[in-house]
Amino acid sequence: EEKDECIIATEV
Amino acid sequence: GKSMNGAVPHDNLVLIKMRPDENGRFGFNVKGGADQRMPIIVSRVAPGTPADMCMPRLNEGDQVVLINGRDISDHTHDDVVMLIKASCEDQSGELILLVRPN
Repeated sequence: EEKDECIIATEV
Repeated sequence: GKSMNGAVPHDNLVLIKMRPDENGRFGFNVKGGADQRMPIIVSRVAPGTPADMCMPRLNEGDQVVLINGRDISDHTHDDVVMLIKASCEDQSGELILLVRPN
């Protein structure tokens, strides 16, 4: 299954 | 006139250099990575940070192609974050990004 709403953004 | 004659096209790419602030932050967010089957994209640039004030400026939507000369196309999200954070502990402290503007 694809989880297309699972986007992680990391602050650097 | 920089014809690459069929080699990897580097046209439309922008080289961006910045130094971290006193807290070791560059002031942008990245999303994507090989483990997410998504390119590394700048998702946010915070106002007044090194990423905002460098010339040329980093922009939301930019796709990161190289980090400090390293091809990151096979790197996971966490690898990319570590690579960026490691660069501020580097001797020069400089982060050099090659990006494809959106």
